[in-house]
Amino acid sequence: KRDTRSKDEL
Amino acid sequence: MNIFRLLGDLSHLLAIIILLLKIWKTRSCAGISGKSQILFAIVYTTRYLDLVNTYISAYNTFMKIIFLSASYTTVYLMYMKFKATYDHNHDTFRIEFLVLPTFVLALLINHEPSVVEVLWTFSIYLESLAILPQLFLVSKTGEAESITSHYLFALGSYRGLYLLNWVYRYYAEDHYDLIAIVAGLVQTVLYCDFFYLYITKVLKGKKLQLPA
Repeated sequence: KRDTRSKDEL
Repeated sequence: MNIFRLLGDLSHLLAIIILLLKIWKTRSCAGISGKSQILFAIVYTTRYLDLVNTYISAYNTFMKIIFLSASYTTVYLMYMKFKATYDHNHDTFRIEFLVLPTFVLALLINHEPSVVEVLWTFSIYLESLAILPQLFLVSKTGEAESITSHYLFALGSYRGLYLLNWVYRYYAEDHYDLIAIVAGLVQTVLYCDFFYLYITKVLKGKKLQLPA
């Protein structure tokens, strides 16, 4: 599962 | 948010603004690949689907909306408003050769087999190659206007700066995303040849002209 922290990147 | 990430985002924003201003001021989209612009519109659309159900920050939401709207505006200007100036004879790259393989790859290699995650992964893979029609157009005509070169430099720098951001995050936050890193490396490598020409020619006041 993709780390939620990387969802902050554009 | 670290300095590399911020500079990367600003560079990305600058690229998009340069392109829109160039088209608007000169009333022409000559030398710009509409195929690449369509690919970028697909990239932003599939990546920013979370805009409707996940709130991250005001900055994040604002930038996503800007990237989406600027990208659709660019496509509209090229294919509708300034259609007559569009270089379609030279813009012959077949985008299905990029869209289909990257989509299949996203189905095979992703973090989670859900619709949103597969589309996010697809957008990451597709973005890494989306500039190819533009580079192909420049190589076909053998030259690029200075303003187009500045656009390409800003757009290429953006993912390069993100690479530095990922190196920083790996050490500072113990965080990394292999899919983004590998695609980001591919994306940046594609610009290397152009970066070389930009630094050795455009910055010295010469036009970007490919050797015959």
